[in-house]
Amino acid sequence: GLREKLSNAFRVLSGKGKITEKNIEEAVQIVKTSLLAADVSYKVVKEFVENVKKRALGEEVLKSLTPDQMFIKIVRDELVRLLGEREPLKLVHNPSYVMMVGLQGTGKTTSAAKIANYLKKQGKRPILVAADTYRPAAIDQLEVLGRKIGVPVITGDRRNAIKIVQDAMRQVKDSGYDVVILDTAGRLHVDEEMMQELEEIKKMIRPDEILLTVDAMAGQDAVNSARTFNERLEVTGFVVTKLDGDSRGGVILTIRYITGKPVKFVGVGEKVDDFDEFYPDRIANRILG
Amino acid sequence: ILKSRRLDEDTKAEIEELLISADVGVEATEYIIKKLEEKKSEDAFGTLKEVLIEILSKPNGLNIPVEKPFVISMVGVNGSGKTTTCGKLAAMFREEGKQVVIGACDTFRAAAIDQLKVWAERAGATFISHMEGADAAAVAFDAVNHAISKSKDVVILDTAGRLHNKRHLMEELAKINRVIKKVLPNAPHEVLLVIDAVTGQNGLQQAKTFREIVGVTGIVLTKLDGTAKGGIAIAIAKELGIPIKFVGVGEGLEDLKPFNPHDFVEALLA
Ligand SMILES: Nc1nc2c(ncn2[C@@H]2O[C@H](COP(=O)(O)OP(=O)(O)OP(=O)(O)O)[C@@H](O)[C@H]2O)c(=O)[nH]1
Ligand SMILES: Nc1nc2c(ncn2[C@@H]2O[C@H](COP(=O)(O)OP(=O)(O)OP(=O)(O)O)[C@@H](O)[C@H]2O)c(=O)[nH]1
Ligand SMILES: [Mg+2]
Ligand SMILES: [Mg+2]
Repeated sequence: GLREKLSNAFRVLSGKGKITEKNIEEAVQIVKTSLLAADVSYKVVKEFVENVKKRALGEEVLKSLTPDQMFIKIVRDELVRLLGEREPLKLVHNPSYVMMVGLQGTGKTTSAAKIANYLKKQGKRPILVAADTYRPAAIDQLEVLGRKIGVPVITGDRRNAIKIVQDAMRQVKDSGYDVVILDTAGRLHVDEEMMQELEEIKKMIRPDEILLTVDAMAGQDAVNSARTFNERLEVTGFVVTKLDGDSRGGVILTIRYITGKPVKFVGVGEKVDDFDEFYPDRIANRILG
Repeated sequence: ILKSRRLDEDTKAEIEELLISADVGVEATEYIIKKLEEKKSEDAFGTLKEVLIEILSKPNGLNIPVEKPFVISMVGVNGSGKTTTCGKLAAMFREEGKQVVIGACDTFRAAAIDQLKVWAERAGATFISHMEGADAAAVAFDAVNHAISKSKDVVILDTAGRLHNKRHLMEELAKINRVIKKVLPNAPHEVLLVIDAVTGQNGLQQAKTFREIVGVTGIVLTKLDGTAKGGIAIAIAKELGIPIKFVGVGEGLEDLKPFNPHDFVEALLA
């Protein structure tokens, strides 16, 4: 892995005589290659390794007895710092609205049910709203999941997402349900009409949370979709899904770096219990491989 | 912006960023830049286009057998677009006047059968399904047998999404193949791995593992109507030689096109 490569690089370097600022570049290249292979955004990698290099020189890694260990510690610390702390859901209003958004197939519907289940276990009274009127059987999918976890699902007239949300808002008022989790259709960040639909929904429900689902295996383009969803909606956090796969998940560093928004949850399987809080040091180890 | 120029250090850096940002990956990018260095061309970007097209130009027709039915199995990780692509493929064959059977072998995920049923209706295909929770291989067996007895032309089998690192799920897929072979020894004639164009380097591992366990004959690259370039297709072509057969360019029944290396590379370099 990365550790071995760096330890070899520094051994070779020290074998050549004094480690200098010029040849620490080799260690930097190793980190760069590793992060790119992990799907971290090209631009983020460039800035990240620049910072690592500055710190390494500043902390006099070159004078250390174990420069490879010092160097990797700096890389890891920087990564953990950028990945941020885990942050809980901020549910302020009654009822609070949690809106699920994201590209097609990223796990919104499944995660909506997972979040409802999670909140129910915490003693909250969640209700689900099926506002995906586009995908065949999307509403059925959420209904099946809702039945499984004993959480009711509002489905409205199944034809107009805005109308469904309006009806849902009326229904939950004074209903005793304190969290409303809204599933929306998957959409491209460059689909103007669909992005406007989300903006309109946001205006109506004034959500406490707008969660962007991101697939852990996403590559370089995630920088574009994350940035656009965030700029247009001001997302409040991410749910990173399919972390039970073997993707290194560099996209997580990208979305954190680009938006500064926290990762609130991770999906680690298809079952409703396959849902975890975000642990930055675990993710750092995974990204570094 | 991409005017004629030699492969100097600046151009090399620019090409590296372009390819990496398109998900071509570090290894394939290094290989491509090495190729460009060997060719010493006066038009680096023109030559780049040629090199990329060459990597992607593989025979990518469908292996349609002489005897009916032609059996296609759709496989891939969760959410990549398999079910939707089943509908699109069925519609494509219907356009050619073919009779199509769709088999609902995703017996696991919530409302998967309902979702596929809608697509089968839209495409005008016969729909074969069992109860949710039934044995996926049994549905496949049933669908192929139905096609044989009713003399249908094509069978398209939708399978449940699964991550390639889940051994037991991959074994289930291998079992579906074995069961089909009992009825039709050369089937499935095509095993199409459906990959989301947004996928990063993990796509290479997906292709490796799926091919190893279920024998992938081609790739469908979906969601190319987004901003993702789908450069993972280049890494897969270079590393594994698996051809891209179709691209998905939207959520409608018509949004499937045969893969064209020229168009793909043009869009990637745009
Ligand atoms: N292995 C695994 N699969 C997941 C996870 N989260 C979701 N899935 C699966 O990913 C696929 C897509 O999930 P959905 O919830 O339908 O995704 P979506 O974002 O609602 O999709 P659209 O509504 O079409 O945009 C399904 O097969 C889910 O079971 C996860 O954490 N791990
Ligand atoms: N924009 C776009 N969306 C697509 C394309 N192909 C599929 N989708 C969407 O991607 C999402 C997932 O598609 P599905 O067909 O359910 O994917 P799947 O692989 O069958 O998912 P699982 O069975 O849960 O693993 C849906 O919202 C589709 O409409 C495409 O080419 N372009
Ligand atoms: Mg959904
Ligand atoms: Mg499916």
